[in-house]
Amino acid sequence: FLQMLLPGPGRQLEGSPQSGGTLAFAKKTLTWRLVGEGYSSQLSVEEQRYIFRLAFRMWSEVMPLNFREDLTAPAAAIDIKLGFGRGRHLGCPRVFDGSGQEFAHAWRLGDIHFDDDEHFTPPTSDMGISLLKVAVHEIGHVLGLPHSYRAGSIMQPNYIPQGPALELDWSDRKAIQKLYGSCEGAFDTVFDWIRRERNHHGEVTVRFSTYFFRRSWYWLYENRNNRTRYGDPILILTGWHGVPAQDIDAFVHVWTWGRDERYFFKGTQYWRYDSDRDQAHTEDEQGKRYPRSISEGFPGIPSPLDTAFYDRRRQLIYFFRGSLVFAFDVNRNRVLGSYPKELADAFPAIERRDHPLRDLDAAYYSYAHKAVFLLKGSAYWKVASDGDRQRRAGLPPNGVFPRQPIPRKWFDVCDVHASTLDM
Amino acid sequence: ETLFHSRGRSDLAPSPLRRATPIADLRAAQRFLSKYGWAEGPSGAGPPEGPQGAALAEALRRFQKVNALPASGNLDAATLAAMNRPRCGVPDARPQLRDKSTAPQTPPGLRPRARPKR
Repeated sequence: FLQMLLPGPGRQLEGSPQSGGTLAFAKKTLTWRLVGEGYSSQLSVEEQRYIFRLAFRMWSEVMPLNFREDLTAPAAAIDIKLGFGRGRHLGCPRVFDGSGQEFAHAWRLGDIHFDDDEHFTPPTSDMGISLLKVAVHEIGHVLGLPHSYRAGSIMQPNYIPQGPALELDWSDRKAIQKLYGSCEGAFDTVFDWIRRERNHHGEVTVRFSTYFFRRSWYWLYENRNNRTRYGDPILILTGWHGVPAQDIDAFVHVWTWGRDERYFFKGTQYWRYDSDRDQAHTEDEQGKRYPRSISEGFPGIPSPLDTAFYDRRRQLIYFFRGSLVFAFDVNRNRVLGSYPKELADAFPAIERRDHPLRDLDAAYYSYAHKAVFLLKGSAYWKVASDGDRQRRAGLPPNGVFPRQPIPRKWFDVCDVHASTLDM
Repeated sequence: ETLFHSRGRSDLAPSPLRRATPIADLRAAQRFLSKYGWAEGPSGAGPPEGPQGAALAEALRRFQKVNALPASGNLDAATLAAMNRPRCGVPDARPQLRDKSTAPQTPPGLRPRARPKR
């Protein structure tokens, strides 16, 4: 059975630096296929393919690799082939034992076989053996993970009937990221969304969620769980109505005692979002239409923008474009006289030469961290908060600390293959 | 076809002919321990018929320990039950015998030749 553990001919045999030489795929996008001669007789083919697509997507949500179902390429060019069989099957040297005991096996960097004598069931069923759970486990092997005895790990050797929802826990995420690294990439915008709710005493409470937007998809980041929402990313189109479907430049929430206005910016236009009705306004109280041009709503502000954020304490919106920063006074509806300034002047580096200088991706005030972050590429610079300046005298106002990697503060914000975004 | 009558196939009943042979005796247990990597030796490639004697007791103890069973080293009913549970066919990583990378050791024959130092 050692042969089974070795990759098949023509597979990539690259040790990734993080793994210390353990075998790992070296490609960014892997292809997979449920082979025609390996369909199960228990579920419809569509169901089988859907479950495998979901299983691959679940790994893609926590690691930098993408997975794409490929129905056309020659079989030899497919990275991972899956199939069902009974007893002797699919030319595999390992014979399945019938129902009970061994229900599937995998070749690392190779293929996955399922014993069709087992009673595999879809995720909606609580009977039999969940095909989704077994598939996620076997894909873990193919990606290079061994068995684990840690309670809650998907890589436990024995099948454990799953509770209501199957998800990859923290340790499984760290294990796969140890082999492939963590997810990186620039964001279009990042913002905290405030929700007002009534608790069971009828009092209004305020909660917030953090959103990361990239191209046409987005993640909700659960700060208390240090991870994205299960099942994210999803399409902007599905979660936000009436705003552009992709490439959003900025989001600003003007929130004062008397104002609660949320704006999305893209290109030369901006939209106002109605939080209660969960859709963009089409017009204001005077019947004036949205979207509108930025220069009309925010005189003196250029477009397109790189990003923007609202400073509640100073009741200023900071707009960023190129190397310039514009501070916009929301009460007087105009740019402060002392602006625009160079980004390096308005937000000076605390350590020399460690500064984003220009072309920010996102500027974001985090209620979780009570600080502003400037994001660019895969790095962020934290702006010194009042607390920082009390703790360390001499810090310049709006000074930015040295860069840090984004994945080290916001975990598992990972892309999935475009073909699975609508799952 | 495997027999079923309900639309959702929830009453799927595999034929008795294709049931895994239960692991019910020492020989089957030895084969299980060898098959899933519990036999002696760093590469887990123990003898095909499985560990014997003291090696068997040691392998059983290790298996019992990771399955939260009393590590008696004896083939008792609870250990047989654990061996019969539905499981993945990939051999187990045994924490004690393999190094941190838990990567399967590539057999020496396949290891790339190190270039002689200059």
